[in-house]
Amino acid sequence: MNIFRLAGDMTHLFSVLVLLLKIHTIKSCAGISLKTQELYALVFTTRYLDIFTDFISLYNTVMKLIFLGSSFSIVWYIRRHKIVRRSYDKDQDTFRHYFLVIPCLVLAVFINHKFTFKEVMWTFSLYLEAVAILPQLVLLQRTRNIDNLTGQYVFLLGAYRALYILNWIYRHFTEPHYVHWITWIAGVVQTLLYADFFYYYFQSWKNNEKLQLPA
Amino acid sequence: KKQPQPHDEL
Repeated sequence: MNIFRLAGDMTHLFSVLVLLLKIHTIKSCAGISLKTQELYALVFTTRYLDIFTDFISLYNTVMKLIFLGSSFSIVWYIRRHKIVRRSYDKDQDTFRHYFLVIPCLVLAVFINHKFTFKEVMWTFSLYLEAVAILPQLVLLQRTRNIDNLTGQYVFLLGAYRALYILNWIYRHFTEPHYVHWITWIAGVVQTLLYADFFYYYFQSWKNNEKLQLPA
Repeated sequence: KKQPQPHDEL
């Protein structure tokens, strides 16, 4: 474990905590895409199929349980909680899941390191995670007033991806050379999707203005 | 020598 990986995991954890804080204390999910949250629940479910079969470390297992538990509870809150669900704007969050899920599944079946169920599911989760933020980014663009917590949430998610790239560069020079081009390409694509958001995020921060993405 | 990647990340 290097410092970039740890920092990446912590920003990822903070992003989830910020979102749960917004949902749990303010009882609002305004500006949050249920589609993206459902895709993340699917990402973690398919990626962590090895949770009970391959033990890596206690840290690893605990973090996996946190990401699984938090992603499903966020989906539950937005769909079922009697107050939270009222703030969900269904008409704005129109992105179709299958536009992302089906191409990722097809890609994972054909492009993977090993054609086994677990490996294909793991590869699928990488492809899907890369694009799962799209419904959220589309929703942000449609939202005239992006509240602070939503902005922080997306920023932390983007920071997590950027730190993972630094982690891979570090690992590349310090560890035995593994084949990881699938992780790299999916990860770089995922990080690039945040580039536009980062630009406007820093602009609003520099000019001390409210964050707003151009339509 | 290149080996398959371990799934040790989150």
